[in-house]
Amino acid sequence: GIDCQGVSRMCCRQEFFVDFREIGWQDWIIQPEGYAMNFCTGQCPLHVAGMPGISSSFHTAVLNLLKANAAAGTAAGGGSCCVPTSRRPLSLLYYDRDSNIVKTDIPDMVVEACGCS
Amino acid sequence: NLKTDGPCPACWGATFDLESQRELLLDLAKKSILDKLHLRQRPTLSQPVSRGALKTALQRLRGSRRETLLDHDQRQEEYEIISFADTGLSGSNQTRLEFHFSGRMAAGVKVQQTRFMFFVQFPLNATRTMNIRVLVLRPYDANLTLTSQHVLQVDASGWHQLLLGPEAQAAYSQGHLTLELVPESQAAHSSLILGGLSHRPFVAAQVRVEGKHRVHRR
Repeated sequence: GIDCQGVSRMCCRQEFFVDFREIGWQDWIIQPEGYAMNFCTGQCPLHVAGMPGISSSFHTAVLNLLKANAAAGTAAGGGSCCVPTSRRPLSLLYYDRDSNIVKTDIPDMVVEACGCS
Repeated sequence: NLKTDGPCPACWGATFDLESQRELLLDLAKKSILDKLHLRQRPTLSQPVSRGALKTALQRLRGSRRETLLDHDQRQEEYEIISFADTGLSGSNQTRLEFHFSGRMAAGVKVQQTRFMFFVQFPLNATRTMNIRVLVLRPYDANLTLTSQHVLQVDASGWHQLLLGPEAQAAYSQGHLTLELVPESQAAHSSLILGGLSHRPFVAAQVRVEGKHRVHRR
């Protein structure tokens, strides 16, 4: 995947860090100090559709092929999306309303990489 | 729909101005985390636990906790909950500890393991037998009833741990657990240290929230 930087308009991962102090949540969330709510944005021209990193399922590959062929037939091109291709959990340690301490992992909360579907 | 000049931020031709959308993204982050924790709003803290007690509890748990909560079936949500005791009524020869669990956890929770950790301090070279009684509320009249009793040989001062049995499941379902500690000898009781800032007794439970029955598309 590619991290967004500079003026590139290509599909990339845009980093966006939410500091819990900024939103006033540092009292009930003990750890971590913030949440990397990264997201995917940018263009997916036809020639990069299927870039390494797309979902590897056969079903997706076949669909992509059909779409790419169909798209090739249209002058406009495009129609591929910039989507997360790798994610990791967010581990949280927080107080619940009874002041118990709860520790959990929320799956798929942090986008690690993006690619063109 | 974020205000971009394309149909969606991730699709063809979209450009995205981060600063102008910052408030929107912060709101999105709040909503996303609350959704995943099944919370309608952020908890308001009435009695936050002292940092000392929290640090001690986490240190004690770090030593023996399973490496990662994620070695479970991804479809099951798993939590580890640390509940600190409120010291309830204590008689001359016993100490009663009350634990309160969130109502939200009560429904559909499967308790996998519950440990009770407490700190004792006895005179040197003294060994004591500690009777620990587990009481839960009776469903029909909300009186406490004894469900089980454990005898622990306490041979040194410091932290000790007791694994609770299936009665912990009943306690979590009710949202309330009472433990009574009855040391066998009088002298021992007066030297128990309970409730000190970083020695508060606590219960650590690994619970799994029963997932709804899900159908997987193949």
